[in-house]
Parts: sequence; structure tokens; C-alpha cells
Amino acid sequence: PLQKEHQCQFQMMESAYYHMPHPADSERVRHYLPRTPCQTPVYYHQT
Amino acid sequence: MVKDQFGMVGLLTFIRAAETDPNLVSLALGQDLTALGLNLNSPDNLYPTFGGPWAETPCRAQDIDFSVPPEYIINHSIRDKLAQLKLTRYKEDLLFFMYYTNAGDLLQLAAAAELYSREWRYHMEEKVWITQAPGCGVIEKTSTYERGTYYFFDAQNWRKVIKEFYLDYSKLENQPTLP
Amino acid sequence: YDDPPGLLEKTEYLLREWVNIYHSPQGAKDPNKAFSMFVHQMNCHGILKTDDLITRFFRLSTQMVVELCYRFLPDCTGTGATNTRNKMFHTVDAYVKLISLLVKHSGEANNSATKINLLNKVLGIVAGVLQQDHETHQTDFQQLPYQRIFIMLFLELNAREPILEAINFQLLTAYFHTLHILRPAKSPGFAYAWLELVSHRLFLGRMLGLTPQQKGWYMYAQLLIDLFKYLAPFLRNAELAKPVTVLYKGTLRVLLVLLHDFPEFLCDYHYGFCDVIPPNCIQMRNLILSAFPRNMRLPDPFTPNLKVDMLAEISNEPRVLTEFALMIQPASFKKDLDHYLKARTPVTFLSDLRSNLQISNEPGLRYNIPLMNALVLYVGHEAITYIRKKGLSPNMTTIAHSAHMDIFQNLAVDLDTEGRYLFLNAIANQLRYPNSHTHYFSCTLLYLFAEANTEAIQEQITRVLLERLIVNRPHPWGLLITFIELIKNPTYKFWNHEFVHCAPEIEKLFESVARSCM
Repeated sequence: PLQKEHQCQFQMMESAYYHMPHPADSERVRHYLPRTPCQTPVYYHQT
Repeated sequence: MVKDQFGMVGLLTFIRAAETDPNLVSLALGQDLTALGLNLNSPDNLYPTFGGPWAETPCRAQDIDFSVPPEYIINHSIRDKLAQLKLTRYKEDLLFFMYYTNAGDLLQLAAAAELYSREWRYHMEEKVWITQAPGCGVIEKTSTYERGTYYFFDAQNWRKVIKEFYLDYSKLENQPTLP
Repeated sequence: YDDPPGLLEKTEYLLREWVNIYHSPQGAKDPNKAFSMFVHQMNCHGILKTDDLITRFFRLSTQMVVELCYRFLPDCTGTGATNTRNKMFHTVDAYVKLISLLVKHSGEANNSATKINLLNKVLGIVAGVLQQDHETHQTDFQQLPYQRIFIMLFLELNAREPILEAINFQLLTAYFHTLHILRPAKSPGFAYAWLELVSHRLFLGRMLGLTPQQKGWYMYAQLLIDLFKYLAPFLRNAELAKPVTVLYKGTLRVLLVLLHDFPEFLCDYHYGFCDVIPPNCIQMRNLILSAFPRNMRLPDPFTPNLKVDMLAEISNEPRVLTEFALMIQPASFKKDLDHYLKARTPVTFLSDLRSNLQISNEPGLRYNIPLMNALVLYVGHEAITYIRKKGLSPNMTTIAHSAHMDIFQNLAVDLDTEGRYLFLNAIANQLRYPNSHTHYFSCTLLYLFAEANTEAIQEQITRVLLERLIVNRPHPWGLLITFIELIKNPTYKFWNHEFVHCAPEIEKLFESVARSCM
């Protein structure tokens, strides 16, 4: 069983898990061609 | 034999659990590390295009900051005056460029939709774009397929190539829908 | 904070003024000119008059920028997210640019001390505001504004300019201290952003690739240890919660990049990493132990009649950049240990060993694992030196009948199943690429198997090896050659043991490995 301290840590991490870093958070703002990730069909080219 | 989890019986428990509940033993049996989106056989270093710990694919060229000469950067004073993106105005060449360099992005879908509207069709198995070749008629046509000579877009050599295809209509993508 | 009256209003006015300047065409055309005009304004408002006022200015500014982000964040979802992000970053990035210009232009051009002092101050202030916010907001804490400030400031200060190149190592050191202060165990709500920063391609490349003489390696190793220490309690459970799985998978990706691009780094720090990775985290540990120097060609472990002791590299001592000898505590125990290794007396040292290693009676937490790991590596290291001094090299004969082997055999016999499992793991953690440690500990494991006075010892040796082999790749070279020797060499009568045939799955596993060998 997790110790109390680790349970608190887990709660904080779990809440952060619901707003994970987005790739654009680490990139300069691109006004003209902003990055807009979206689910494309699996049969499209993925890389 | 050792009775607790520190002998062979303990290991056997994990092996048997893997059959019923793989999630329970994800640490003990591990996962396929070649399926984490990293090209582990790359002759080049991975870190310059590493997309980060949550990324399923490497960075695309446009995601990476390069220190370019200042004149290459869109100047502030004209930035807002630039015409907005309008795919209907672009030639096929640029549409294919946007499709192939924006994997996983809205732009890829938008380029696909525009190509569709220009009578290109995406073959979901061959993973190529195909269109009618002017002057080359269809040899055979039924309600489920057609056979004939068409153009397909060869992304490796970046040009349209003429080729005979047997087109099963169920393998051609319908009109792409934008979210 | 007892801010002087009016300072908050002044700060808000100046920050707003700067954001407008930064985004104006003039500001874009000539940022340095715009900056010097703005510094004049700061001077007129007396902000730069004292160190205390500068500190207050940055704290207030950081708090304002963070509050602005908190106001926008609820709209940062769905298709509107990109726009909302850009609105936030409109202010955050301007603030970062101001910081980077102040750092770059503080003091004389070649006076790196003032620049680095200011950078440390600002990073410390942002970290302080983050921790206070983390305390206040608890599960409503948002990492985004802080991650943005840290990463954009890092990008700005890593631009290819002579002034910045000259202070780059101090910049990395400043970031290392800040990230260590903000390590996940201290700010778990920042854990994902923290790993994003630590593994950012530019940070990773600077720390491990571009900084000369590997001066960044120690710092980066420390940050990874911070991460493993944080993950450890969550990974000890068999079933992983989703947030843990995501962080664990992210860690695997980072380690794969290191394995591919900087294997020597993993080789040098493997000991420190394996010391904090929980024993059941088998694949991640294998990944670290599988690293080998890029200029080395590993012979196929399945080569028939492979003569390991004939390999050129097998006598090379591997670099172990962790002070493992210092981990042997208390000092009195280390003194007794050294005495026994030298004099092979008193025999009571051996019977007292277990009590030195045991720290509680709680199942799963009975033993001091770092002490166990350090003891094994230290005794093995001393054994190799001792054998070499006699002009010999480690093999199944020369490792026997020595004070060093007394200790290993005593541990194998005297410990309970948990302790023995940890002890055998400490040995197996040395089975890596061809080097003198791999060779010595491979011989030791096989010797303990051959000389075992109970089948339980042999069963647990087999367990420790097999659990490392049935996991998905990669598998360390030293592990493979040891296991192949164990099942191939009739001296060990491996196939006669009951535990080899205890279940069809187990038997099938052994046979599949045996077939690969044949």
C-alpha cells in the first residue's frame, strides 16, 4: 500500500494528468501555420 | 521449492497472470519498445527530433526551431496582412506537400478534402492518391470496381505517375470530413 | 511580502507597456532598441534601483502572468484551444523575452557573473511562485504557465549568440538546480511538465551532447534519479494507475533516446539508476543495463563455444561514476568489512552480515537495498583487484576460496528468500556488456549455483535470471551469456532440478532458450 505521502503525490499527479502538456506549449507561437493536432484516419500517412 | 513470491512459483504467477490480465504484469513482462514511435534503427541521433515523452511520432520539420536569418522570418509589420490560408487557391503540388508534411494535423485533413474535391481519391490500402488520367479511358467498370489507367501521386519522386489500377470502390476513401 | 505601496500598480503598468512594445512593429523591427527604451522606463520608476526591488518586480510580474493564464485556461479546450493558447503566450512570451534581454544585457558584455546571478534569481523566483501556487491550488494547480516560462526562456538563452554561448554551462547548471528543486517528489502536480522540460530535445542535447567534457552528465543523471525515486513507490505495485503508466511510458521513451544516442552515459551511471529503480521494474532496468559503448561490437551470445574470457574487452574495468563505496554505512561496518577482506577474520563478521542489511520486518521492505547493492559491487570490485594482484584473472577457479567469496556464499546461505532475491539481483545488475565486472559477477553467479548447499539457492538464481529474460527486449549481453552457460554446461546439472520442470510454461521457456542456444 502507498504511504500517505505518496498518496498525496499521486492525487496531485492524477489531476495534472487531465491537462497534460501539449506539443505547442513548448514551441514558439506559429501565427500562420498553427499546430492543430487532430485524429486523422489511421490509413493516412502518420509520419 | 521456494513457496513465496521470490522463487519460480512467484514468476509462474506472473506468467499466468499475463494470459488473463496483461495490464497487471505490464512491468514484469514489459512492452514492445519498438512501438513507442522511436526509430531505434536510425543511423542518426534521435534527440534532435525527439517529440517529447508523450509524443507517438518524432517532430516534423516545422516543429523544430532553427535559428534562421532574420529576413526569413515573417516580419511583424506584414504578418497580419498576409492572406489567410485558402486551399482552393493552391496547386496540387502544394496540397500534396501539406498532406505529407502535416501528419496528425488538421492541415492534413484539409489538404485531403481539397484533393478529393479535385477528383483525387485516396486508396486506403495502397496509401496513394489516384486520379483519372485524361485520354486514358476506363477499360472495365462495374458497380463495385473499375479497371483502367490512372495517375497516382508518387511522393518519393514527387510526381504523377501513370499506372494501370484495379480500383475496388470500397477501398477508396469517401469525402474526408473536417472536425 | 510587504511590497512598497504602489509597486504592484507600477509593475502592472510596466508589464503591460512591455507587452505592447514587444508586439509592436517597432519592437519587432528592432527589439534591442525597444528594450533599451523600456529599461529607461524601468529606471524612471526606480525598479532597477535595488536588488530587493528587482526581486519584487519579477515576483509580482510572474504572479500576474500566471494569474492571466489561469483566467484563460478554462477556455483552452477543443478547437478554440489554439487561439486561447496564443492569447496566453502573447503575454507569457513577451515576459520571457524581457527576462532574456535583461539577463543578456545585465553588466558588461563579458561579465557572465551578473548575467548568471540575475538568471538564478529569476529562475528561483519562478520556482518559488510555482511551489506556492502548488500549495495553494493543490489539485487545481496548472503547470502550463510555468512550463511555458521555463522552456521559452531556455530557447531564448540558447540562441546562437557569443554572449550566450559564453555562459551556456552556467545556464545549464542554473536550470539543473531549478529542476532539481522542482523535482516530481516536491511538485508532483508539475511532474509531466518537468519531464517534458528535462527531455526537451534542446535541453537533452545541450546536457549530454554539446557541452564539452561531458560536464552535463552528472547533472542529467541526478535529474533522472529524481524521476526514478519519484516513480519507485508507484511502480512497486503490480497494477499501474493510468497517470503512472503515462509517466512510466514517457520515461521509457526518454531512456530509449538515451540508449540510442548516449549509451555511454547509461553505462557510466547504471549503478545509480538501478539503485533506485524498484526490483520489479524489470524491463526499464534491462534497458539501462543493455547499454554498451558505441565503439564496441558485441559477439553474438549464442555463438557456439564462445570463449568469454578470451574477449579483448573482458578485462577492461567499466567506469562507475557513482561513489558506491561511500554508500556502505555505517563507517564501523565498512571498517569491519575492509578488515575481513584483508584478514579473512573474524568469522563473526559473516554471521553479523544479515543484521547489518536488515532494516525492518515488514515484508517487501525488510532490507536496505542500496546498502546491499553497494556491498556486492564493492566486494566484487575488491575481489577483482585482489585476483589481479596475484597476477591472475577472474575465472571459476581464481574467484573461489577467498574472503570475497566467503561473503557472497554466506549471503547466499544465510539470507531469507527476500534477502537472497535482492542479493542475487545486485549481482545480476552487473551483467552488462563485456567488461571485468560482467565477467567476475557472471562467474560468481555460476559458482554460487554450483556450490549451493540447498536447491532453493539454485532456484532463486534461476528465477532472477529468467525473469530478466522473459521480459520484452532489450536483454543485457552479460545476462544472456550467463544463462546460456548455466543451461549448456553439464557441470551445473541444470536440467536435473525439479524447479526446471515445475510447470509446462516454465519448461517451455527453458526449452525455447535452449533451442536458441543450440
